[in-house]
Amino acid sequence: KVGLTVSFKTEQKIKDIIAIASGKGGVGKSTVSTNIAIALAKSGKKVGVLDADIHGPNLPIMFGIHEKPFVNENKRIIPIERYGVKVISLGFLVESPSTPIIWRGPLVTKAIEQLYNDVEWGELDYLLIDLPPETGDAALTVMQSLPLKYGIIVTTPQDVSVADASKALKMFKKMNIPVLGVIENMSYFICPKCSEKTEIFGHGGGERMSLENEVPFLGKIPLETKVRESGDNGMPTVASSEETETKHI
Amino acid sequence: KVGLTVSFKTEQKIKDIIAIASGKGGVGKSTVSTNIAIALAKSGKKVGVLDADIHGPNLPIMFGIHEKPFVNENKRIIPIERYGVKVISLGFLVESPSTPIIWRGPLVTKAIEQLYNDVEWGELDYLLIDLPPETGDAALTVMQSLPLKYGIIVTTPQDVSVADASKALKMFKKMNIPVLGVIENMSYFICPKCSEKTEIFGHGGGERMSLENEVPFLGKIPLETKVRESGDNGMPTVASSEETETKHI
Ligand SMILES: Nc1ncnc2c1ncn2[C@@H]1O[C@H](COP(=O)(O)OP(=O)(O)O)[C@@H](O)[C@H]1O
Ligand SMILES: Nc1ncnc2c1ncn2[C@@H]1O[C@H](COP(=O)(O)OP(=O)(O)O)[C@@H](O)[C@H]1O
Ligand SMILES: [Zn+2]
Repeated sequence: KVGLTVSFKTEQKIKDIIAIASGKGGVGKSTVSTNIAIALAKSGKKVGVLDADIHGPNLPIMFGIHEKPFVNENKRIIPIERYGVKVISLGFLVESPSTPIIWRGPLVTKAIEQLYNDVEWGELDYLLIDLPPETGDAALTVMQSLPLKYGIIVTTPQDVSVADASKALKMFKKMNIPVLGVIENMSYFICPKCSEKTEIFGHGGGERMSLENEVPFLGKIPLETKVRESGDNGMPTVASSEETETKHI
Repeated sequence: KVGLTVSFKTEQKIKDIIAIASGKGGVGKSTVSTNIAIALAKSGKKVGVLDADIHGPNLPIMFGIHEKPFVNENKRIIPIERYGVKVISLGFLVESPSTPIIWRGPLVTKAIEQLYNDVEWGELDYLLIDLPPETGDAALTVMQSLPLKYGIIVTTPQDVSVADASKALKMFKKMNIPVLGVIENMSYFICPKCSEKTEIFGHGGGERMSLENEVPFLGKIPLETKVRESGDNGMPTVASSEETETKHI
């Protein structure tokens, strides 16, 4: 470690920590993290989400959170609760969603340490960590310093995504973190007018990847306008009662 | 700079360097970089592309390059030429496209310096730099140490992409790098069966962003299966003679 020792405090009362990674950006990690967190909360679990994408924190938008978190008298940050999930993100602490966070590795590492240590999580059954699309400082810090119970991989079907997602999967394996499985997102599009199914991003990449790496295939999610709208509007798919194929996240 | 001085050699005979950024992953930066480079080469310009996405180098796949570059007796790396474009990527130097490059900031910075300094580019009219989706080490190293003539921003229409792409745009501005403009990608999908147009990722984000930031809007690219296929097969859209709406990249 480049002269920086990161120490995560162990007195947080968190049962299981699950990291969601991909290696490729824009495949739906934040969307999947948001929806899994809310689905777990709806089933009665105590859930938190930590947005570890320091340069591109999208969870505030996905959860529809526009306020800043409180800091209590012990200087602990109170996470913001939405849909039964406690959320923390560096995005809460900058002026606007388009303000760049221009930080090199050591500051990124420090920020992730603080988003874990300095937050009053309370008792949690699950803490989900939404990782950025890289195998660098953020991923190393989380995988080396936090007791991860599982990793989840999100990919889209095409070769470039599968290649990059496989990098993240191999990184989990290298760090001895069991991989719960692979989720394939944007698997196909169904025309709203004539119901024609088009596999814009190809076919079978997620399944092939799970077979090659001997991890479970957790399923496919179609490319649906509703899913993108829910992300932009901060009303996640699982949270709204509508029936869609994405329900099974 | 964190104890690391990066010095880019100035004796390279490169006229203009253009960086292509986004802040958000998976919006089409590599696809756009590849196609712009080939279009410039087809118009008679001498062009090179440097893949600065150290953790997720996709240019080898996009250009259909599967061999390793030569190193000459002066230890200079000879870039690999395809479609008239000289290409260099860390992806050429790893065992397989799914091998993770698990490096923290300082190594990423060093790698970018070497991909610029140690390569025998020869005379170039343009060197395009395909940046990773972040505002950290790679972006800072390129923007602080290389004489960039322009920056180009790629986004998709939805809010989360526009927010992150705006971060990269603001970073160019902060570093006094003129922004050539904003390209909006995946703007709409046309059903192959009934020609129904669906704006899966929303409408108008790219134009709104260019207006708010007072930079030119360079146009829209539709979401087309052909574009994704050409990326996976290493036969970029512009290179093939087929007529598609994406031709105007
Ligand atoms: N199944 C889907 N259908 C439609 N849009 C989706 C789907 N999954 C994700 N999106 C959209 O794609 C964009 C990228 O998703 P995001 O979760 O931010 O990816 P990542 O975290 O991997 O960068 C977001 O605008 C999101 O709303
Ligand atoms: N206009 C488009 N239509 C269909 N697929 C596209 C389009 N632009 C990019 N893609 C595909 O989307 C994926 C992400 O594109 P890429 O260029 O790798 O994005 P980035 O460099 O921003 O991560 C690739 O598989 C690519 O082939
Ligand atoms: Zn149709």
